[in-house]
Amino acid sequence: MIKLNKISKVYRTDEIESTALNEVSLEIGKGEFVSIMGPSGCGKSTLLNVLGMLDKPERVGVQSAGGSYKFLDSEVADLNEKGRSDVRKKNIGFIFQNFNLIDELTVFESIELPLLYNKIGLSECKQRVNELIEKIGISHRASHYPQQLSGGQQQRVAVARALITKPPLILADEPTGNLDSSHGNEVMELLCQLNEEGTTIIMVTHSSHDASYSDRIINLLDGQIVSEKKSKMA
Amino acid sequence: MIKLNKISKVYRTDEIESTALNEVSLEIGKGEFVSIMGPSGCGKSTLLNVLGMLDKPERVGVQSAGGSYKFLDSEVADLNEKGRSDVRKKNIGFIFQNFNLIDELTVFESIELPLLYNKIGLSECKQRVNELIEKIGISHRASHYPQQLSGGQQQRVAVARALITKPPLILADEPTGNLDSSHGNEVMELLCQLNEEGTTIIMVTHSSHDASYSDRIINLLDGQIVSEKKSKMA
Ligand SMILES: Nc1ncnc2c1ncn2[C@@H]1O[C@H](COP(=O)(O)OP(=O)(O)OP(=O)(O)O)[C@@H](O)[C@H]1O
Ligand SMILES: Nc1ncnc2c1ncn2[C@@H]1O[C@H](COP(=O)(O)OP(=O)(O)OP(=O)(O)O)[C@@H](O)[C@H]1O
Ligand SMILES: [Mg+2]
Ligand SMILES: [Mg+2]
Repeated sequence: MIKLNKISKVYRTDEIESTALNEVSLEIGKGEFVSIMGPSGCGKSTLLNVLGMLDKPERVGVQSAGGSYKFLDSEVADLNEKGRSDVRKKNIGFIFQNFNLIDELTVFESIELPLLYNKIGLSECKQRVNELIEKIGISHRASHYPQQLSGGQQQRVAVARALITKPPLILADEPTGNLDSSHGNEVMELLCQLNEEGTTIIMVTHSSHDASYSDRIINLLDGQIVSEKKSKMA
Repeated sequence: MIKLNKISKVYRTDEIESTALNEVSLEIGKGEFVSIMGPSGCGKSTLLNVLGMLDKPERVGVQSAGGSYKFLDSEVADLNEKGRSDVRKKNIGFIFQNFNLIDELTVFESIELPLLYNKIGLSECKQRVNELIEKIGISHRASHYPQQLSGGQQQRVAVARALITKPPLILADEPTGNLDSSHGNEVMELLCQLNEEGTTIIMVTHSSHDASYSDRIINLLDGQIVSEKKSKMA
């Protein structure tokens, strides 16, 4: 499903050039559940942003990183903004590390939005959103706005919004960082269930407990993959 | 140091009235290190905001909650915005669950700001900020802005900003939620060290590992304290 070959990402600020990803190569098959772990600042969110086509891989001053990113067998590293956005809307659900909820939308509206983009009929929308809101335990907050929610409630809305269209690929950046263990496990169970139904999942996590729900763990350090191991608890 | 008596907080949105804190009473002595735990949405951040005087305790439609909040032996529940802000700037360092970093300030400037408010001389400021930036491992990012930092780097800046003036009270809302275990332990060690020097610390956490660094654990559920226990690992 995903084939990265020597992908790099270099950020430049006025004085400092920092290499967030350094020729990363990696393959992920359809239906896999992979965890990405590593110390703070080592490049995990950057890798997820490149995988999710929110960011183009590049070296400073070089048009393309010379690397390649094949998504579902087509080259996407050089797509423009519109091209990447089209592939993304159809195929990828993204759970952001800082949630990225829209302040002007209620919990219900935020979760419904991806279904509207996919032209799902209104009554089916309503039913699917209500079922998912129930599953993650925030039905009592469905008409609240993000600023009226607790940190963990915002995180659960971000999770629901990424899952609602059952996209073929889910990218999750620390999906349980603000949750107590019981709500955290509910989110992990939801991801496992989708994975059993065929969804490919790539999850960045600091928690080895959460990583144990996945099949494979990739370790990153200073923008490079340093090791990999199998992980299924089952 | 802190004496809360029957403090309540009720939020009202158009259709729903939610009681985030329901007559909470609690005492915290100078130099204590207390953890507050409980499920997502049970009122932990709200309690910390009331303790930090970022929010006034109140019942809907009632001017004061009828409860009382004595901070360093003086009643603060009915202070106005200016009164609370004065007490806060002199006495409290706050680590926010969502960091609340100022976009227009670099890492260095964000951490230096509380020292400037306290009229510390410029060369002493520079030295103290550089030492702390070194301790939490982000000297290589000192001139970056928040949007150029990873999630865990932003969290460490939020931690440093709360500690730099060595305030008598530190309120920490999930200070390690975005950190790997090694950086998370560095933050906990820093907090322990300040506590040994006399700082009072109240920390909201989902991690029983982090809570084990504190002396006492208070459990919240649906806006009420349901249990308490001793905790020192030592
Ligand atoms: N501004 C607000 N308006 C309405 N309701 C609010 C507001 N802020 C918080 N709440 C509600 O108050 C309750 C307690 O929120 P709080 O942020 O204290 O929870 P928490 O224990 O910190 O949760 P978490 O572990 O998820 O961070 C939540 O159910 C939340 O929806
Ligand atoms: N827009 C940017 N400009 C400059 N540097 C950046 C930018 N975004 C990220 N970086 C740097 O790239 C490095 C990798 O960041 P990234 O967010 O991928 O880390 P991470 O592994 O997700 O960390 P964490 O676990 O703390 O979330 C960091 O050192 C960060 O400072
Ligand atoms: Mg990250
Ligand atoms: Mg909270």
